[in-house]
Amino acid sequence: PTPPYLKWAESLHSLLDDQDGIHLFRNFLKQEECADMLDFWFACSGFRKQEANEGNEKMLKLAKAIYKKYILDNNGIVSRQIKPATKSFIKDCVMKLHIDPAMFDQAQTEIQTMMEENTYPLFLKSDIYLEYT
Amino acid sequence: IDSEDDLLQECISSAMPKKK
Repeated sequence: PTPPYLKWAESLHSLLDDQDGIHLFRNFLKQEECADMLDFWFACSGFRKQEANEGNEKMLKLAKAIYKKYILDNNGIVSRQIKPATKSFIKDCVMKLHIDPAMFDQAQTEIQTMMEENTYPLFLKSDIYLEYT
Repeated sequence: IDSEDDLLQECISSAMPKKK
């Protein structure tokens, strides 16, 4: 069978589908001071997943927490990678209490594209990954 | 503040793949 670390090189998705892969990728991002991008990506997925079984109040609290931590501060690594229109859409949703499971989808896509085009290829060439293999 | 961080952490963990 293909060893996991070879699968990680197939796509960002295969990497993020493996606990050890996530762990190593996060270590790399931490070194590059952009681990927040990965945390944000998972927070968006988690937010969407929780919708079915969580009450509205919890969803609102969570949406606010994600907004405050990753988007509000314009100098944050995540905030800098998200388009202004996407940020104001999310801000509007939070301010008007329009909480929707898909409200972070666009922002998540933008961060994912950024990782696919930038940090993921760098990770595959990094010492952290090469030493692991 | 703590509970907000906990909520966020719980949300992030819920999206991670489970150990195989």
